[in-house]
Amino acid sequence: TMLGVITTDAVVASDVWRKMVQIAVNRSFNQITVDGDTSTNDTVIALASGLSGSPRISSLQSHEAVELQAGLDAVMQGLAKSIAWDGEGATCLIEVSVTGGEIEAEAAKIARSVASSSLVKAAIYGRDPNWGRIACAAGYAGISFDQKKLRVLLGDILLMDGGEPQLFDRAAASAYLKKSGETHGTVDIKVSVGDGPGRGQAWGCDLSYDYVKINAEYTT
Amino acid sequence: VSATTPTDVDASSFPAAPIFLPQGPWSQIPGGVTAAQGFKAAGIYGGLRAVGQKPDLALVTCDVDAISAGAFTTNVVAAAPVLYCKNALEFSETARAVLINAGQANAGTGDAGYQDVIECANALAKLLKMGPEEVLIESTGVIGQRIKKGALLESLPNLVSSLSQSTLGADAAAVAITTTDLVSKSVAIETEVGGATITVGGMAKGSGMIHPNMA
Repeated sequence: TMLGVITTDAVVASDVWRKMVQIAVNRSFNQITVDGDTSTNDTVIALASGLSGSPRISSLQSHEAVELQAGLDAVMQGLAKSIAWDGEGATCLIEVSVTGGEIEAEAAKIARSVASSSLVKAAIYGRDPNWGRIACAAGYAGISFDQKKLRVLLGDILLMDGGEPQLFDRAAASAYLKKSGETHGTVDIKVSVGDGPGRGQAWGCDLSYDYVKINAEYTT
Repeated sequence: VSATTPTDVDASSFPAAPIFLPQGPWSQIPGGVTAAQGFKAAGIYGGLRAVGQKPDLALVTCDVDAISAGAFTTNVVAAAPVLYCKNALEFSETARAVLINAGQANAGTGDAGYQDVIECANALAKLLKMGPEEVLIESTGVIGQRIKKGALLESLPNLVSSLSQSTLGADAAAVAITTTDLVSKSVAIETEVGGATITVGGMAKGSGMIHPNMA
């Protein structure tokens, strides 16, 4: 289960605040995954006191709304990433960035599909730069794209381009994964699926033996 | 043997998660949910957790009627506090308190579980001298178990008297909402809206059963 409480002193109308919060949730908490299980209790409550005395926001399109949305997205993304970073048994945070989609929602769906893949998560725990599993997870996301335009990078290492595997330094790629695991750092997976403007991110963590151990013992 | 009375355990003894904020025109400041004007928070050990004495009961309050919003699991096996909060937000555009318990999810607990939520909201509202519809509730923990209501209700006066607008209050609340988490999660930023400085802060928990689809 994830729970969240967000507070702000901005001055914002109720209907605008409720839309802003859902947009921010879609760009943050709804883009994380540890085990693919959607809880019975997931909840985010967001409260705006209005005590800052800032200009009142009564339209989602106003400049002030754009400024508040950006701050709200940042706080929720910061918290969402910390949940994925602390995933049960995790040794590293996985950040999947997808570009080239038709729209933001499509790119976000592909990103979450890759972050959710047990095979991708296990490969990262095994420090295996397994581009095939990343390509497979992008392909079954339910979003159509030209596979000849698929490009995959692991950190700065190009694994796939033009839909085909590239020669790359496997030891260096594995060392990148190993270092991320040893420092509980972040593994960056960048996927491009075309030339569209849509971009999205998702966050997850690697799948370790400890995840099974923790959940085999913790009954619910 | 020290009596295990509910106490506000020092939250700083629990590790906090690193927060990876995206780049932007904001600066990170201490304080989590209490950084924004008007908010207080508390986290105490109320005897709710199955084992250990880690804080397990949190409260966030606002001095004024705060504009409220919420996003909730779309899992149709929804916990009692989820159903309660969705109704409360339908009923009122504002709220003034969020009460959070860790240990029992109050999910799969039927009408009795829903009644527990109402009793807890009413009891807190009375202490805070506000309407029960201004109180929202979040729960996390073992599915199928009802809240340890007796222990929770007994802890409310101590929880309310522990409220603080300091960073300590925010940190204690962030620890109290955790379950299998290894670290607490709390952050706040200062940014500009229309030339005025505003603050956005928050706390979260989560480590397992994580694939949110909230609406």
